[in-house]
Amino acid sequence: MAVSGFEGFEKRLELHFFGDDPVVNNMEMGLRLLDFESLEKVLHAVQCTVVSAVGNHFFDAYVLSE
Amino acid sequence: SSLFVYPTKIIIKTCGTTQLLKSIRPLIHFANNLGLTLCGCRYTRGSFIFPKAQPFPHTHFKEEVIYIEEQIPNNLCYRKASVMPSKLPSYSWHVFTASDQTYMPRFALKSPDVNFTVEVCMTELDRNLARKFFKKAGDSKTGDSAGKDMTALTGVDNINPGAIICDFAFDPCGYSMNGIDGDRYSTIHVTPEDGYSYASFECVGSIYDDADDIVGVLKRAVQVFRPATLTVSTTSTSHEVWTRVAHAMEPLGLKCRSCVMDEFPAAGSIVFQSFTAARR
Repeated sequence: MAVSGFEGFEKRLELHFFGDDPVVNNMEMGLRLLDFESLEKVLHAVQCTVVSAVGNHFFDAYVLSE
Repeated sequence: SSLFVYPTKIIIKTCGTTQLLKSIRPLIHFANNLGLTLCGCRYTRGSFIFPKAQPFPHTHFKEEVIYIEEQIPNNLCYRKASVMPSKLPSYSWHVFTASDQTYMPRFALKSPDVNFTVEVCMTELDRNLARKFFKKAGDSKTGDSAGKDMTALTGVDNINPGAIICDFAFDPCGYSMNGIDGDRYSTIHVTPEDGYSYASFECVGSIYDDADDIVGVLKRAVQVFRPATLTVSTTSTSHEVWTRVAHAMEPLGLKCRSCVMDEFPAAGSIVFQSFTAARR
């Protein structure tokens, strides 16, 4: 590993979901309903934390540590 | 590193190691609790620069694929793993996709996939430009505040003037930003240290956009860094997009060294192009 901790190009993971429940399918929020505690658990597994965040009507974006 | 959460899509992109694969199982679990089922998965990365630094279970692409396949449910039965080569040594593009058999018609009926994703990896950045991504000595600004300064100083805010930018400067150097513009994201990550300087840019476009739009965005993004070497991966159902990419790079003095294409079930085609500076 480099002295800086830099290990190379990013790794990118994209996951798509669908809901069988018409109510869920029509729901505008879907995964955006995940509470921050759940996201933090996911990011703990990835060894990252949120350092900055922004969102709009369509989606939420988080800048992560690392 | 960045995380994007849409109603039915999550994108996580991390610098460094492949620990992000450990997010698959908890994300599936939390999504299931919301009544959502995984129907598509795409994992991409460039070549490891420091392969021995990668932790188990992700030390080689084959092992990464095995690990992902263990995490995703059996309904994602259309699977493909591919290493797309380039003429530049140590610059290969690694892709794994998996999709549900119902994924394509569902997705197509709901919203035809008119969007494309462009992932740009830049190395050997112009030293003077890379220097702008170091915090000033003795600077007591927060990461948010210093990030805003870097965004303005480097011209990142001109790449898409219509985007809302969320930026962060790391200590003592390095920078990340996410841009949001309607339903589209863009993101930049920078490691500016001389000797292994690196920057990435990723954005989303639509095949219905004016062809000049993506060309302009890519030009402006690359000019922030003026790299000696650059790779572009374009994921699209349209075969026309990658030609726009080449047209964007050539006026910047970047010569296309290789171009390979591969088809992935439900993910469309991925075109991987590599460029080097004709002159510095």
